[in-house]
Amino acid sequence: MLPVVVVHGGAGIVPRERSEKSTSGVCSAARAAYAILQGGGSSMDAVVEAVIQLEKNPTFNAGCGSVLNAKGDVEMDALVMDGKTLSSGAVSAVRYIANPIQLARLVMEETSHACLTAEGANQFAQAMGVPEIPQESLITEYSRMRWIKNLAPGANPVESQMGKMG
Amino acid sequence: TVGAVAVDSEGNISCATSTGGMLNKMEGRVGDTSCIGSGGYADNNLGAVSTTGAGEAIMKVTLARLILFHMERGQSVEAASDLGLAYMKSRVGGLGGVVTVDPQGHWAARFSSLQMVWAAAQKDTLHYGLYTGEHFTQSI
Repeated sequence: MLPVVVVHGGAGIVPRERSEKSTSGVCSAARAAYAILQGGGSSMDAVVEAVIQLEKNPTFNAGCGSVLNAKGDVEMDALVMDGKTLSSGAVSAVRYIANPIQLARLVMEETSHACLTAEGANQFAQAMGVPEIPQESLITEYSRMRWIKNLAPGANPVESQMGKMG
Repeated sequence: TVGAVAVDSEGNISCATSTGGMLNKMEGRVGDTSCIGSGGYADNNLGAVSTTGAGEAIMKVTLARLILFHMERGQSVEAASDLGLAYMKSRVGGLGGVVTVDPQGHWAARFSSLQMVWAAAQKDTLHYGLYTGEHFTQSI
């Protein structure tokens, strides 16, 4: 039964016109992670690679393609956890980086902390040599359209993202 | 939100979750993803979970650790995932989805929302789906 990898691209509303890209995105991420496992790689390498692929894919709400906050900015959160030692690393409200999951792994491997947030997370990224990128490169037309649509008075962002009870 | 869980050939288990958060969230709002036990959890003795959905609801029930608790008490990956999601829905009215794996390599992709896009790779077979009940396979 081993090795095995399972990937998700998010629960909630996937418009029909985006379902094809969403499905092919998670399938290629799963393939890439499985190739690492078959090559003897660790489960940590596999899950991080799968998530990096999805962060790079503008179809998904992570990394490039993240939804925008009320001010129209991108703030991202990420977590990794290692089941052998129960160590973990996380970043929250981090900006201007392409792959928050890589930074979360660096928090786990390079600090004694569990989570770094906001400006502290960005300073740590700089210290680790993680390149800073312009926020514009994280924003897609789709995420901007959804942001504008949910600025309207009476809008319900949670329902717009999650849909009604399944 | 995106995430993954994996068990490697040595039996080591990991999880990873990443997100842009909730649409039009307040500046500084942090959801479940970066919180251990909510956005994800991994333990070689129990399994691993990566979660997605309404972050405030996931944190209220610490969804990832709750599912592993059900597995600790003998529930299958699928039953434990459904129990955790059902509790979140009935207790705090939250919708979400999870991918779950146990140390033997049994896995589940379950959700209480109408959709969750997912994929799994095991024994040279790729599994995937989007709508409730979908489970397609193809050779890797």
